[in-house]
Amino acid sequence: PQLADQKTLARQIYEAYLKNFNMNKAKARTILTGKTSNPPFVVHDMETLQLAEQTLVAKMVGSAGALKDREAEVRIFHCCQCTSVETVTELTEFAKSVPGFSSLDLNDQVTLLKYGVYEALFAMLASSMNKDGLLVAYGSGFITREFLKSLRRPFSDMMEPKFQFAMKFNALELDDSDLALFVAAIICCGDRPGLVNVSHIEVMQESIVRVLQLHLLANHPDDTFLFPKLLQKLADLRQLVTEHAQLVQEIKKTEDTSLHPLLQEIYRDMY
Amino acid sequence: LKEKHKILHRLLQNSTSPVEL
Repeated sequence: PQLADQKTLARQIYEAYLKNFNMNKAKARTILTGKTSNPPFVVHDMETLQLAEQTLVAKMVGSAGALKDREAEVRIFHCCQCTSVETVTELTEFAKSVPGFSSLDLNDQVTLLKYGVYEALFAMLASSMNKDGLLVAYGSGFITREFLKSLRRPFSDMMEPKFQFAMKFNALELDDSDLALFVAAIICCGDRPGLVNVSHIEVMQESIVRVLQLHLLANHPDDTFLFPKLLQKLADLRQLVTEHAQLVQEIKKTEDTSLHPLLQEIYRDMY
Repeated sequence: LKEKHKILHRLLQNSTSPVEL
């Protein structure tokens, strides 16, 4: 009976993942490996960026027109924020579908999302990346790593650490069923600062982590160390988010750009 | 905490209200 419960939990979390996220690894890999009839439009310089903005981004971000006279770095930063807000919204819906999450203390739900969404976001972002670039605009565009590196500082420092993480993370060859449990484990984490009912969350976390361990053993029988490797990735993601939050604070201080209110809430008093 | 995270709180309580991009 216990095994049946664990399988049910794994299935519920995987179904919530497929239902709530617009992009997933299977979709992204199909596009990145050229197995679609519509290959993504490649953004690799200022000219192709402008072309993409006139077509792909205009569809995605209605307010992009207000930024048309701003420099490319600011426009790209705005697009990153829009994608982040959308993913945070998806992650919130996903979290609510994880069994037990919605019955947690509401303050604790807020805390778990505040600290978990960026770690989850960067873990999932790896699915849309290869060594050369990143899928954008729902997979209709591909922005090259070199172009992102060529932007002026501090904007050029934004994505390169995510690519470096993604290359190592993608080497683990997780699929969406693994990622669904990994993302749930990131969110249901008992050691976030300020949690009220830690024991309640730890019970949830233990069952998700146990299911993740069993799932990895079944899904990757040749990689017996995959589970401890993934636990290490949790620590790497925390570091990645800390550095990202510092960079965003620097951009906010030194650049004339606005930060979306939802992202402001998340970054405020974070670390 | 809920007061400092009004949008997150709203997202948690009401899935139908969109977040202005």
